[in-house]
Order: sequence, then C-alpha cells, then structure tokens
Amino acid sequence: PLGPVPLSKDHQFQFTMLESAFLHLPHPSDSERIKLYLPRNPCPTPHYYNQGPLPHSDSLEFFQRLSTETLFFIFYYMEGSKAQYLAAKALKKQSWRFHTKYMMWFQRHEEPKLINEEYEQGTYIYFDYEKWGQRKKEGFTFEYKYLE
Amino acid sequence: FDDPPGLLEKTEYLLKEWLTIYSAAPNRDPGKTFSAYIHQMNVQGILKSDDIITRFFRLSTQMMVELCYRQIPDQTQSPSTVRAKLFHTIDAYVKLIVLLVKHSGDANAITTKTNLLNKVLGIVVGVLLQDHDVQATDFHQLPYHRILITLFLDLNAPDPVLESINYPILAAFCHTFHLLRPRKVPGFAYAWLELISHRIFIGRLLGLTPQQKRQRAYDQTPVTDVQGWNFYAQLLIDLFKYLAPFLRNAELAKPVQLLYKGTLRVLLILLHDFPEFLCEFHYGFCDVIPPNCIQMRNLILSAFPRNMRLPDPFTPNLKVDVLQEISLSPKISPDFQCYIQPSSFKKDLDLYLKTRAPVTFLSEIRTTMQQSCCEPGMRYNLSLLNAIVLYVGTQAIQHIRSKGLVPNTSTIAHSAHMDIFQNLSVDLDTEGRYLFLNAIANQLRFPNSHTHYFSCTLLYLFAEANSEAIQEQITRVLLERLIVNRPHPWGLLITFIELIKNPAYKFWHHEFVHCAPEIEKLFESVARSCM
Amino acid sequence: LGQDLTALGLNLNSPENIYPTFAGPWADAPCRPQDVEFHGPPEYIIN
Repeated sequence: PLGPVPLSKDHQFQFTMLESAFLHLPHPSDSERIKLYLPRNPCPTPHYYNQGPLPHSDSLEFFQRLSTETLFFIFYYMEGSKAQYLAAKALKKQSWRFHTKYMMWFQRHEEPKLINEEYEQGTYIYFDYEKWGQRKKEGFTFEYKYLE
Repeated sequence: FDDPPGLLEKTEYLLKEWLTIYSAAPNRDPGKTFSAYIHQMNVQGILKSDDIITRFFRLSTQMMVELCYRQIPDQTQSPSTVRAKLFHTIDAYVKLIVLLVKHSGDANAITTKTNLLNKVLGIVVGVLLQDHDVQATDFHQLPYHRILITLFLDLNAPDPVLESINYPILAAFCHTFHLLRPRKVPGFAYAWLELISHRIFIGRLLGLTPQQKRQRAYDQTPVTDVQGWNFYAQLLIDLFKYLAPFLRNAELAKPVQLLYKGTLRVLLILLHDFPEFLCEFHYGFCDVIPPNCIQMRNLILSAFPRNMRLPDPFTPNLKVDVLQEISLSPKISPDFQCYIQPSSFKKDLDLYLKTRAPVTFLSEIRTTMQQSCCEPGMRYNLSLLNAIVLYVGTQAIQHIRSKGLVPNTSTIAHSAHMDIFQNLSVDLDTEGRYLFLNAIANQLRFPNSHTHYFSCTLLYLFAEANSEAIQEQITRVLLERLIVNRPHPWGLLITFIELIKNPAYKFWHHEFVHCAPEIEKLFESVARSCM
Repeated sequence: LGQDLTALGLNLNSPENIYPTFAGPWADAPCRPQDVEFHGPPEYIIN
C-alpha cells in the first residue's frame, strides 16, 4: 500500500507545469552578475577535455604559478570576481602595484631615484591594458595617493 | 484596477530615465544621481501616496515581465545576448528598488525600509502568481528569477545601512519564497530551488559562529539567532512536500529526476557544511519525506555535529552503552508534541504513561492513528504516529533516568512505554507496523540518548516478537536503509551489527534469512560489509 | 538503491565549507573563481 499510486488531478497539473518549465530551465548566468566579457556560452567539448575546474585552482598558490600576462587578463576581464582578487594578490606578490588613477599595474624597474612621503620617482615597468603589453617608463612619478 | 490616467506613461518615462542614468555610470556611484532622480519621481507625482507608489512598482514589474516575454523568443540573437540585454534593464530596475529601500526614511528607520521592501516583494509575487495562472504552460520564470536574485544579492552587499536591516531582509525573502513554493507555483519550481540554494542565501540563513554551533548540538542554552534555521527548514519542507507524490512513484520522469537530483545536491551541501541544522530539524523533514525515499532520508539522518567524533561502528566489541554521548539529548525542532492531537488524546496518553492504565487505551492509540481515508498509503496519520513514537520514547528516557538508571535492554522493558511499543508492533497491520518501525528507525542517528534508546527498543521488539512476521519486518526496515548507497546513519549501522552479531537474537536461525538464495546472498553480503 | 552521491560534482572531502562555491542545483562542478562575486577594492571595478 505504500508503493506507487496514480497522481491525483492536482498533482497531475503540477507535473504538467513542471514539465513545461523543464523546457526552459534557468541558465547559470541567470543568478550571476552580468559579465561584460566572457559571458557564459555553453560549448560542447570532447569528453576527454577537462570538464571542470582543476583542483585547487581557486587558491593563491595556483594563481602565483600563472604567467603575469594571464594574471593581467584575469584582472581586467573578470572584474568583481574572486578570480580578479586572487590575480591582484598574485601580482602584488610579484611586486606589482596598482595605480588607481591610471588603473594600471606598475613594477619598479630599478630602485627609485627619489622617495619621499608623497611619491617615488624612477623607472618603472607598467602594463598598458589598452595596448596590451608591458612598457617601460623612465622618470615616472608614482604618487602614493594613487597607490592602492 | 483603475490606474490613474497617465500613470503608465509616467512609469515608462521614469524607468527609461533611470535606465539612462544607470547606464551612464553603472558601477561608479548611482547614489549621487539618485537624489536628482527622486526629485523627478516627486515631480511626476509617483511618491504622492502609498497607492501611487504601489501602482508604480506593479506597472514597472509588469513592464519587466513583458519585456522578457517579447525578447526571449527572439531567434535572431544568441540566448546569451538576449539575456544580457534583458538583465541590463532588470538589474537597473532592481538597483532603483534597492536605493529606494535604502534611502526610505532616515538611516535608522528600519520599519519604513522593511515595509517598502515587503511591498515590492508582495507586488512581484502578485504579478508572478497572476502571470502563472494566465500563461499556464507558457509561463516563463526568467524575469521573476532575475528580479528576486538580483534584489537579494544587492540587498546583501556590504553596506552599513543594509546591514542594519539584514534580518528583516532575510525574513522578507524567506516569506516570499514560501509564498512561491512549488506546490503553489509549479512552473517556477526550478527557479525557486535555484533561489533557495544560492550560496549567498544559504550562507546568510544558516551560517553560525563556532560557539553557536556547539551550543546547538545539544539541548542546552538556546542560541538566540535561530530564526534563519527555522525559515530554511520551512523552505525545505515546502520542497519535500512538492516532490513527495512524484517520488512515491519510484520511476521518475525526467523533469522530476532533475529536481530530485538538485535537491540531493542541496542536502549534500547542508550535510557537509551545516550538519547541526539537519540534526535539529530532521524530525520535520522525515515527517514529509515518503517512506520509499530511503537514500534521501538517510542523507538527513546521517548528519552529526562537526565537533563529534563518531566511534567506528565496525569496531569489534564496541561498547555503545559506555559512550558519553548517549546520555545527551539532541535538540529537536519543531516541538513534535504539538502534533499529538486532539488534546484529549494527549491527556489520555500522559495518563497511561503515568499509571499504565487503562489497558483499553492501547487499542485507542491504534484507532486514533488511523484515518478515515481508505486510499492506499493514506490510512495512517503519519505525523501523529511519528510524534507518538518520539514522545513515548523521550518520556521513557526521562522515566528511566528519574530512577537513577540508564536505558538498556532490561530497564526499557516492563513499562508503560514499552507496553505501547509492543502493542503497536503486534496490533497494527503490515502497513501501520511498517510506518511504526520506520518512525523508530528515524531516530537511529548519531550517538545520543534517542539513538541509544530506540536502538535498544528495536532490538527488544525483535527479541520479544511473538511472530516471525514482526521480526522479518524489523529486519526489512533496517535492511532497506542499509542496502542503498551511502551515507548510512551511525545508529542504523550499530543496531544492525548488534542484531546480526549478538547470538541472543538468533538472527541467522530465522527462516526469512534463508527464504531465497538471493536473499541469503544479500544478507551475507551486508553482514560481510558490516563485519 | 539510490545514487552515487560522490558523483554529483561536489567536493565532499573538502575540509572547508563547500557552499561558498556551490554553483547551484543543476551544476556538475563547483564555481570557478571567476564565477564567485567578490567585493574587493572599488578601484578594481574599471569597466
């Protein structure tokens, strides 16, 4: 008596509604912030491709093993995410510093020629996100008020 | 009905204005331009009265919905492009709501802000319900799903004003989700499950400090911030109640299979991260989960407090009686005694437990449990049955302890409590007995006083059974919980191991163990894995 | 006999909580770091 029973009319209706909802299930992006870049676009891949995230790929140690350019890509194209935060942390471990006015990452190319309470001055490497490449800048003044 | 003339146009104008403002600087500081926008709303008369504000939100929400219904079928663009455009508009609308809530009244006007939020949520619910009724199988969950999740996430963003009203925000959303439960809005079921299992929602409702977790494991000083747990338990019960009729028919159609699998994932999250929650609320869950949903039930019953180390049930000569934990009563919510109805029956039950009289009461229990409905599987009031079993058991434990004793095979016998259990095991028909034994087995969980008492009770009923049919049914109830895939509750394992190991029960001498070669192999296999 | 619950895409052996990376009831894998919203420094919100 505790086995299968035919559905009542009410339950049958509920199933019918569930069935029609099944045809347009929520998409993963429905519960996420809009992604300006890299929106979710499900793409079937061969089964022997990695189908999920690599183990520990959400750790700082993993991010520290990524190339600098990869870190910049993550920082600029995945903003507002944990990935951006981890990329920033990893860049800082490599002595890159974020300039909040230019919104670019800078690294001392050599010891600054001048350091005081308000700024340091010298030759820096910076990553130009518009031209997408590292550039050298001599005689640059890095004001500390713009240091993140 | 009877929107004032021109309100629709004003609403459309204001929404477009807001969208322009929002798009101009979406992530900088919308608050800066908000004051100017409020002035516009005032000029348009939207903030003149509660009625107009309500209509404004209703019309706005309906516009969002209509936009989705218009855009979604568009095959000329990719689904992700269509969604991105829709979300841009909806997210802007939600941002407006959040700012209105945040700046409603002064910074400390909690009631004003909460009232506005409840109003908006009520309007979204109302529009959804009407849409669901009208569109039926053409109903689309997307606009409502997006509005609700974005509203929730934005209202839970780090902000001192929003933090001060966080609890009312959570309460409002829980109430909203309860109103939109799958039995009421089946077309919204998938979106609903996604909403209530969102990681931020789970974290906000169930997260406790480590000290609170330890306190909640046992019946000690109650932790004050428990409402989140109560809310979430209600939502899970809503989910189980919806699934129940479909899960009873074990062959699951694909739509149900998907919802069921999603439910299992959510339960696994809870088992891993919030086992204390499952421990506390297991009773209400088991009340609504169909008896044949054995694995799902096991999942819930396998939970144990994270600070507890379970003794290996397969340890040779494990002395359960000397474990410290079996003297501690687990906390159970809700209060199951309220399910023992009518109150006159409860009085009679208490009288019998106290005086062991009148004997006629024992048959009264059976008839009270039975319902007038004769449909298969509906003949017993399961809530009442479960409550009686747990109540009698907990009263038995108290009674034994009051005599300075501990529950064991001797002390549980020859009592009013065991009279009731023995009588039920003999007097009930197969269906009733199965449900009765299940109610006992539902208490075989992590080491605690209930697990220990009910383990002893089940073994006692086996030993004292006056027919092999009862012993067979006890075995069946245990076995079917063991042969499903993991996890298995600790109490279930130690009870079964005791049954097959202890020569006092003469388990292997029973005919039903050898009734068919497959059954014999099954028992041997289970025994091997237990030994 | 139920399902193999270890094959539902959840890292049940994790010593840390797994709900912060729960990608939802239909997902076969946890959230990737780029899927998890993080309220970092506002200067990082460049776009």
